[in-house]
Amino acid sequence: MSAEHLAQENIWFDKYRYDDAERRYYEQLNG
Amino acid sequence: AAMTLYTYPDFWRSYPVLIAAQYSGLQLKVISGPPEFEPQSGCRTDHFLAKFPFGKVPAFEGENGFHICESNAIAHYVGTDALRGIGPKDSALVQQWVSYADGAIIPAVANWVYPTLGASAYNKQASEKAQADLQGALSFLNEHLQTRTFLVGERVSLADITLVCALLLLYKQVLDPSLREPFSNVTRWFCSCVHQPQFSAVLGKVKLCEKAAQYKV
Amino acid sequence: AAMTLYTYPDFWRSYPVLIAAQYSGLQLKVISGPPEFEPQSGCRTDHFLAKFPFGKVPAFEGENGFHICESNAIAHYVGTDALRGIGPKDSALVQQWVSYADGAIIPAVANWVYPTLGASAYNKQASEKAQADLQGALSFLNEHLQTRTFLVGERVSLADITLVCALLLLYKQVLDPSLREPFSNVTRWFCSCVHQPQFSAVLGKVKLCEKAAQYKV
Repeated sequence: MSAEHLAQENIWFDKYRYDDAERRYYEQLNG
Repeated sequence: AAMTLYTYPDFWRSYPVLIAAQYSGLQLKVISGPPEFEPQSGCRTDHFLAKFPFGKVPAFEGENGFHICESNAIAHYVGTDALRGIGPKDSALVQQWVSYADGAIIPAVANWVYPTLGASAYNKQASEKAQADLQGALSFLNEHLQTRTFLVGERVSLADITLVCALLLLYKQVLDPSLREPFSNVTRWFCSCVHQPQFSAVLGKVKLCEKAAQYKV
Repeated sequence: AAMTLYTYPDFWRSYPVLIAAQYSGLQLKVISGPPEFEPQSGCRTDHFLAKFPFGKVPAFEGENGFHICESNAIAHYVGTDALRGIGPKDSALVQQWVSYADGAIIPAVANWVYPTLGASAYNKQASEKAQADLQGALSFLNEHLQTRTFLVGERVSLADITLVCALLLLYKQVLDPSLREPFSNVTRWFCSCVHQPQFSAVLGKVKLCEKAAQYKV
């Protein structure tokens, strides 16, 4: 598995940020 | 109703489940508020985690305590064979578009639109990359829909439902007439889907963006 | 072989497809190098994009020019009904774990492991968050596998195949004996899967990490 091929991959590295943001947003929206 | 869906009110990740249930006619009881579900802390209460250790919504409870999490899985369960794709080829193509929505569309829409909702901090580089990625994705979709009414086969499937719901915030918040002009096939497909009674029963009237929302500082 | 898989050599996203084909017995021709596929530029050549406008691998070509992209979709197609989950409940639960692997496991594994392979830049905050998130995910999996041999039903499914392949880099690169000690059910499940002949025919002998790899500056 070459690093070069892995680097071309489409991975949502900062998904964790948006997961947290999405949860907070919908919790506050209905708070 | 023997089947219950836990969700935040008006949560786009739950729409595919509700639309799929419209096509199958399954009676879903939607719980999105107290006393059974406190949106502010709902997913993290012991009561909720005991039933749904994934700790997220949408979450589904069927007969005899059958539980499913993850929007795609619940929509798959409450839908029909036609929505899932009949036969190995169409069901694989439905899965392909569902994965494409998860991997290529949702991240870019979140990066571009969430800051305009005040849901996440604005990041210039991420937002501009998301806009470029989405232009590419919409061009690709526009090509694919040049000669097709729906994404897989000749009728609505979970591919259309999932992708329409993934694009909903984009069309409502930021894709103004000038930005959507190059993607007329996608907009035609999007509008023909949301005007289906099973979509509009869940989404109501979908108003396309007139002026792109700016991010909230 | 009437069926061809285009991939980078030794690419973890293609493993679920190759393992699923081992269970179904489908003969897959694997193209991972010149002249048909240049890994460095392969996904971006006009020739490749004409066939696979998604512009990514793994990509599948079947009879009569039937094309599929996205690892989950191709594995779904080349697998068996048993792997896909028999009946609406099990096929929905398979979908649930596939979505869970895509959404909760893969981004966290990439944030933690890719910098140790030199595949992405090290980001302290992202790496530490990923390690914390993965501890949570492994605890949840450990609980689920306390009383189960496989994730769905009584035999291997695409849920196990997809999740094992999503965790592969973790177990090989960074999950050393002390880190994996609290998750003995997960390690038992992981090892029982990779020792199945259909897995080992594709993965070879999987050696669990002895000393956690450090990120490459």
